Amino acid sequence: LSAVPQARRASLARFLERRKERVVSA
Amino acid sequence: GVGETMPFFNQESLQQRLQALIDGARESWAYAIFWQSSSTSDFATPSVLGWGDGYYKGEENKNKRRASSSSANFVAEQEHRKKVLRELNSLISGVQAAGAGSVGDDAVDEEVTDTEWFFLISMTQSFANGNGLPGLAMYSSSPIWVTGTEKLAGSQCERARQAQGFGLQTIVCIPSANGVVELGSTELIFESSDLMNKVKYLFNFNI
Repeated sequence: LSAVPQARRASLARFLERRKERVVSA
Repeated sequence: GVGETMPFFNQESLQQRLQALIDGARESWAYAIFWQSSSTSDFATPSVLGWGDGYYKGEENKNKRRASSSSANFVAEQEHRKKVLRELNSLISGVQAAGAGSVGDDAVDEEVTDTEWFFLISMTQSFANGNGLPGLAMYSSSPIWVTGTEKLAGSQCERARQAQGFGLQTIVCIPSANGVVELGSTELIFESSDLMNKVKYLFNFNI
């Protein structure tokens, strides 16, 4: 994962977290 | 406004600008991406647009587009996407402190929509100046607005055709300082100066 640039890692973490929220609220 | 209160270019500010752009819009955009230019003041060095940040909002009428959900291809594709998501999830969770936002299996096992997948694979892409929709917008210094399945499918740009394949109906690339703002939607959205002005206001900052 260290090869994944910081910007993408942050975006990915945010995407996964929001996806969890969408699933929970659905 | 966001542009006034956040003068500095950083990941947090970028995310808030992307959110402000589509959360406040009348049209329903599924996502916004900021493609960041690698260019410096040295104009002789060719610039490349790479992932800066993205905000995924989702589709409004997701349920309307689930016609083929029982086909074998669909099932196999979903298995693949969920596997990738599960792996990404454990990588991300692994680097976070315990309890600080690890994503549960429920979220991973939920259908990974075409739009979500398109957004995810976008993170792996980059565009040389003049290539792809974002690169073309950057090169020509003018916005590119493509509305409609046929226009997307018939585009010379691979990214537009790929977007169409994943069910998007509108894709827009607007050049700004240091990059290009891209928006996509599963709805038909026609060109508006309102959006251009918003991008101009929110993204014309210097690093």
